[in-house]
Amino acid sequence: MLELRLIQGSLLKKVLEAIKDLVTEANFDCSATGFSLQAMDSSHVALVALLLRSEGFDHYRCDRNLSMGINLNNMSKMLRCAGPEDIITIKGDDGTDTVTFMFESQKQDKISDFEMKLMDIDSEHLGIPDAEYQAIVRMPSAEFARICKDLGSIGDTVVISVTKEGVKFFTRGDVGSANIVCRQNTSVDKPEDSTVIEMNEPVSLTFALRYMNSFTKATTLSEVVTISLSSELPVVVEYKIAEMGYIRFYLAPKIED
Amino acid sequence: KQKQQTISRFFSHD
Repeated sequence: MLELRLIQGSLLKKVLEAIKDLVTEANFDCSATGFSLQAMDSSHVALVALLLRSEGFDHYRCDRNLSMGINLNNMSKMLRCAGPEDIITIKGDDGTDTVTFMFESQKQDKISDFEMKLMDIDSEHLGIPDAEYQAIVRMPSAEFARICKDLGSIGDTVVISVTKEGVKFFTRGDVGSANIVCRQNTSVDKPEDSTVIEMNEPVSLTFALRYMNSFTKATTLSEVVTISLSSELPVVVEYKIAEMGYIRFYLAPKIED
Repeated sequence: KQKQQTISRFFSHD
């Protein structure tokens, strides 16, 4: 028996919109810890890890660990039928091949049940070790999205370099090149507008902009994005989900062939 | 020429 009630149902809608283009099918895992997902894109270049902690739900019942294979495009279609203010409850049962999404209006005057078919997904689960990063950049998520979009119109890859001067985003394409530097800037009044750079060592890595631009679909989930970089490791682009958990995107760097 | 690496090169299977 599974019953997860989320007052702020819009969070789940936003999570789906953030990952459905990167990953088409995935197993959602439900345990006492929370509702989670780990999945790679079809090219195995990027990985998304989502956690919505059980404490963040209004009601969380998960009698035993359950894995639900879901086509994310279909789930997104169903969640789009929920109103922006609706409360969403996810219901499932052991041994059935469906999951039900229940949408309740704030005033409780409209209740909808959408039943979706589950599927068997043979997914690989990867162990992600804790790592020390050479540099961690925290910046407004909208600013990061803007940079990725702008650079994506010029080139295919972005070189992200962190030095004590700041964080530099560089691309080159057929039409020319572009270089954007963001310096550390702390805003006391609005900490979410700050750019904070923690650097242990300078680092410079190259990534495909197509993936970075896909990650920025999570911008609506958090005002701040954290970018963790180390040579020889995938970059982690993390959006915290208010008081509930996070969505982390891992992207393998490009190297000189 | 640049080569795209895969995630599984960095993270091991559970």
